[in-house]
Amino acid sequence: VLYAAHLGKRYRQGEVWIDALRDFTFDFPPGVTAVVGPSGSGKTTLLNLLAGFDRPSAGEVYLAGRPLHALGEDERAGVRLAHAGFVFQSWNLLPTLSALENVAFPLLLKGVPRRERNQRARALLDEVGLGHRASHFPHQLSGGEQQRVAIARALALDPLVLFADEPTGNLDSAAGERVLELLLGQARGRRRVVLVTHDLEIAARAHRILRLKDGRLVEVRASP
Amino acid sequence: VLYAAHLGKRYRQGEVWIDALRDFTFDFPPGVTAVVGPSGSGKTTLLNLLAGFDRPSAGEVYLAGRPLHALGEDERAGVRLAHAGFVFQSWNLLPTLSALENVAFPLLLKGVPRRERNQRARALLDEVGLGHRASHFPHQLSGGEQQRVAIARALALDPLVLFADEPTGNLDSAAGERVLELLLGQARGRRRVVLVTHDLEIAARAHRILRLKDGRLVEVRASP
Ligand SMILES: Nc1ncnc2c1ncn2[C@@H]1O[C@H](COP(=O)(O)OP(=O)(O)OP(=O)(O)O)[C@@H](O)[C@H]1O
Ligand SMILES: Nc1ncnc2c1ncn2[C@@H]1O[C@H](COP(=O)(O)OP(=O)(O)OP(=O)(O)O)[C@@H](O)[C@H]1O
Ligand SMILES: [Mg+2]
Ligand SMILES: [Mg+2]
Repeated sequence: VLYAAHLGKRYRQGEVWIDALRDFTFDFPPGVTAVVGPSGSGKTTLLNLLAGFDRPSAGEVYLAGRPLHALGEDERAGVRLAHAGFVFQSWNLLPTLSALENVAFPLLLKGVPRRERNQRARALLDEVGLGHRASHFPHQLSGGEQQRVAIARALALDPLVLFADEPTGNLDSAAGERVLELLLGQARGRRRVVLVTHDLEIAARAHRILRLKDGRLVEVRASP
Repeated sequence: VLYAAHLGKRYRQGEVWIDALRDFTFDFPPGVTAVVGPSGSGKTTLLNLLAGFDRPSAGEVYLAGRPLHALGEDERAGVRLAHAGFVFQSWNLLPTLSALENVAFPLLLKGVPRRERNQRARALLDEVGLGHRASHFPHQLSGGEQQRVAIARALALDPLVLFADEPTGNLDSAAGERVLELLLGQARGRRRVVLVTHDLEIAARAHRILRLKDGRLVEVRASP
């Protein structure tokens, strides 16, 4: 379902090369895989490559059996829409859409009829405790509220793989716990959740933890 | 230096009124004041009012002796530039400026000569561990790196009052500790630091903690 082999990403800055990710190999089992590591260690880069937002400089990545590394941008977007949800580190809500419309957006792209998609979006907003704010726009919501709308949106298509980049960074303990339970609940059957977090207590709740350092996978630890 | 009396902010949504902040009164002593509370409890709203980004619906706020509640937008901006630094929850770096230029920007506004402002900006980037990334643009930096550039920028004018909204949310422990030490070091003499954080360990390092709930100040606790 989600597999990376010798994945690497390098950026060039004038005379300098930055190896954001190097030789990453991992076959993601079902359940929640937490990814931890210092700022700048390659976590977001890894998620972006696994979800096909970017192409690797080296290596291969397969999502739902599709070879993302060999696909063009539109094809990667298609695979992503069909199989993955993504919670961005910077939320990326569409500012001209309400909370409800943001959450419903993936469903709109998929061609789901309006009534059904609004029902689904409303149910998801309820799950993240924001049902009463469905008509509000991102600028009218707090940071943590925006983050939760982003999470609801990532779940809209009930994805096979959910990528979440720091989904609790702006949330207090209670709101963070609610989101974490949602993410853990998401990881059923064949589903995978890949969760980047700096919060080691959150990471400890995952089924396994991958630790990155300077763009390399330096430790894989299964939770007891 | 920083004083609020019966401060309130209310937003209107169609038929609904949201009281984001209610009857907040506090005279900020020197040192670090942490502000904690659940998502949506009014923390960012409070910071925005204290720093003059927004006008209160009720009450008064004084920054460096100036009555922000009674000033127009441009005057509030002038007071802020002269006396305060601000780290936004969403970082708000200028995407077309390099890290160095972002940090130097307040100095540019203040009319500091180029050589001096670049020296100052470079020194600040060194302090947050990003001296080697001065020429990179925000999109070329990780989330935590962007956050640290934002922090460096907030310190550019050595402000009397520093407002920091979740400055460590995207940072690992080591980077977060480095930033916290910077903020604690900032709070010398008459200076104030107002620090919003969900991280209770971070809050415990402040000189006092204010706790908000549903827009109200429900607890003030001095650290031992
Ligand atoms: N422009 C606005 N219009 C309407 N409501 C708003 C606006 N800005 C904030 N609010 C609402 O006011 C309340 C307080 O918002 P605020 O951003 O201060 O919360 P916060 O404590 O910073 O939350 P978080 O921890 O999630 O960042 C929230 O319910 C929010 O949705
Ligand atoms: N577009 C880019 N161009 C150049 N360098 C980049 C680019 N994107 C990321 N980098 C660099 O690659 C490294 C890894 O970045 P990445 O965003 O993956 O880190 P991260 O682990 O997510 O960090 P954080 O915890 O701060 O979010 C960093 O040094 C970053 O500055
Ligand atoms: Mg990141
Ligand atoms: Mg906030």
